[in-house]
Amino acid sequence: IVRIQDIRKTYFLGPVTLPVLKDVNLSFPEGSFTAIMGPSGSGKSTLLNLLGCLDRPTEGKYLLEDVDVSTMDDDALSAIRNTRIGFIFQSFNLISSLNVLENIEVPLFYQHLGKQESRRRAKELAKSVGLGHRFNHYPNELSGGECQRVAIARSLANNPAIILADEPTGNLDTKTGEEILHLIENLHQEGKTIIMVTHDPEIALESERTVHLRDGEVERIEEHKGR
Amino acid sequence: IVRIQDIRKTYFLGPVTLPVLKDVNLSFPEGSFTAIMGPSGSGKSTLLNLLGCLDRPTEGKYLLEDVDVSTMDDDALSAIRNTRIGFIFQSFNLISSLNVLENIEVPLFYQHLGKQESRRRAKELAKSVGLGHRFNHYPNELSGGECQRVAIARSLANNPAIILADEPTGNLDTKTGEEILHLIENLHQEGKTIIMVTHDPEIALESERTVHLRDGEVERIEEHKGR
Ligand SMILES: Nc1ncnc2c1ncn2[C@@H]1O[C@H](COP(=O)(O)OP(=O)(O)OP(=O)(O)O)[C@@H](O)[C@H]1O
Ligand SMILES: Nc1ncnc2c1ncn2[C@@H]1O[C@H](COP(=O)(O)OP(=O)(O)OP(=O)(O)O)[C@@H](O)[C@H]1O
Ligand SMILES: [Mg+2]
Ligand SMILES: [Mg+2]
Repeated sequence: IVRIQDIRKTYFLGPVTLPVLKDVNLSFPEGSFTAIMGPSGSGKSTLLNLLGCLDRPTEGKYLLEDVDVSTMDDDALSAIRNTRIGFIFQSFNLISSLNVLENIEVPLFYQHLGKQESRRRAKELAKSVGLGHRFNHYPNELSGGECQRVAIARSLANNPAIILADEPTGNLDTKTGEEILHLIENLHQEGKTIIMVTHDPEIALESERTVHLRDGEVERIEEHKGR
Repeated sequence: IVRIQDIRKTYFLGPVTLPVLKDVNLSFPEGSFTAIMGPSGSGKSTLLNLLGCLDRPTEGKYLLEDVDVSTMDDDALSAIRNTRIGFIFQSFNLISSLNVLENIEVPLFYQHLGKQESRRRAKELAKSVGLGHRFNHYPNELSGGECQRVAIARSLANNPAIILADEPTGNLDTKTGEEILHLIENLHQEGKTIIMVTHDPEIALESERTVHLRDGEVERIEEHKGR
């Protein structure tokens, strides 16, 4: 469902050329669950942003459901991002002027659900991540882990086919982290394609295979078929 | 060196009263290394903000080096915060218009070092957290873990007596996290008082004792004298 070929991502900072992704080739079959691990600064978030169509590669091809993403215009790309892909950002990216329910509802705007249905769905998602008691709080009135959970709930609002999670349990205690992982596993059971960056080897083992990134290259891929 | 008695912190949100810290009593001897653990939303960051004089309790006493903090005026409080306490925020709180070295230098402003000495110290700190190759990057050009490391370096700039760390390794891979923990242990060896919030039981075991927080109260304190 997702395939990247000879991907390079380089930043140009004045006189300095900084290659961050160097010749990455990866295939993510439909319904697969892949973890991505690697040292801080190795290019994991950069890779995920490319997969989520939030950024474009400097070189290489990105095939999303067999369509070359670089040939799509902005509207088509935007439609794909909003209906097919759910993204959980490493730094949450919540809107500070919207409360928990309103933040979760943001992607639903594209589905043209009625206000009542939209609110009902947002409440259901908030409860599924343990925030049933925080509907009206604003991001600055939430703990770090609560912000992370709002980001997770929001990523699921459109019932996307592909979920890209950038360290979804980084700010959560062990128990809450396990509940979120359980939620993600259920989505995998439903047939969704999951690509999850994590620093926690225990969490990576819940996936079907782990891609190990180092200095912008795939060092090795470890198959382990989940638990 | 740090003592809190009968501390309460309550938020007043319209008609709703939300008690977040309920009757917390804790003592942190000089030179001690304490970990704080607890579920997401249990009050850890709120407690740390109180300890760092970034917030005031709703009720209760906070004695910092035997002085009642509530009797200090804003200037005295500000002087303490900038010279005696180093704070690592859960969400980093970097200044987006300043690059890595400039962010680390911010607390040095209060020490009136010359521009050259200030820059030399910032470079040394950046290297100590593995960012010797990122001096001129801005926060939006850094990975999550790199941002976290800038926050750590900045907290050490003033060589503070007390270090308050809110999940200092949450965005770091295992190896980088261990390097940072090693750095923190060295500071402890130098006689600093360390209070560190963490979700990782492995990391907590590197401290001398772990305070377990639940629903805004100290559930238990576990002594384990570090490794
Ligand atoms: N300004 C505020 N107004 C209202 N409620 C708040 C405010 N700030 C925090 N809270 C609430 O206080 C509780 C404790 O927050 P705190 O940030 O201390 O939790 P935490 O233990 O650090 O959690 P985490 O592990 O997720 O970082 C949370 O449930 C949060 O919703
Ligand atoms: N806009 C940018 N300009 C220049 N360099 C950048 C930019 N964005 C990221 N980088 C650099 O690219 C490298 C990879 O960043 P990335 O965020 O992908 O790392 P990561 O693997 O997600 O790390 P972490 O585990 O710390 O989150 C980093 O070393 C970072 O400094
Ligand atoms: Mg990252
Ligand atoms: Mg917190």
